[in-house]
Amino acid sequence: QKTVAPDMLIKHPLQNTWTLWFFKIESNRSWEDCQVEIASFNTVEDFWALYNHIEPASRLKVGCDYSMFKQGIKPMWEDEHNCRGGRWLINLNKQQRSTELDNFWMEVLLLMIGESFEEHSDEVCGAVVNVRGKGDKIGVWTADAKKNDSILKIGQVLKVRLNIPRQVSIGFQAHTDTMLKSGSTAKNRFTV
Amino acid sequence: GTRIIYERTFLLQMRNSP
Repeated sequence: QKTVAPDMLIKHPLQNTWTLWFFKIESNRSWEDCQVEIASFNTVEDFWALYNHIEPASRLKVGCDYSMFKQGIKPMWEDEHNCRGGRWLINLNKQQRSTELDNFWMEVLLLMIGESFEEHSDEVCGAVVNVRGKGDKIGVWTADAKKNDSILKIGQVLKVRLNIPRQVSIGFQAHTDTMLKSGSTAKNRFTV
Repeated sequence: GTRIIYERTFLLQMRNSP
């Protein structure tokens, strides 16, 4: 008779349920309709089952996105949870697709599911990775662009976890500013 | 209230567990 350790019987629950989304532009569909929910999960095991199953970001076709947001939050500015918020933006150069992109994206996912932003984790809505010819981007989206302390703490934790060199700064942009500046860069409300 | 927090090393250890 085999005894199974309790660890093997019970999955490890996450603080939040998360939804993974995939975006691929299609000419006859609206932008919003091109965002597709892949799956939701609320345990560590189910996170890995999903992550291990899907293409890494670096292998996606140019123009595609992955997003991972708390369940009930759509990966778009217009969602009521996002519209007053903004994002920490990591811009990658073309070389970094093969060296950093997958690592960075995975680390961001682990930060989120692990609630690594301490009490500021509630401000986190989700994250997006954009695979683009001119350079890939990763954004960590937060709910309220006026919560200075939370935004700065989230940015600091993010920068340390991604091992971004001290002299390289990353910026936080409010979505309302980004909306107004299509094609060029929105101003940074904060940098770390 | 309480919050469920997972450290990075623990999450990575779980990656290939059955």
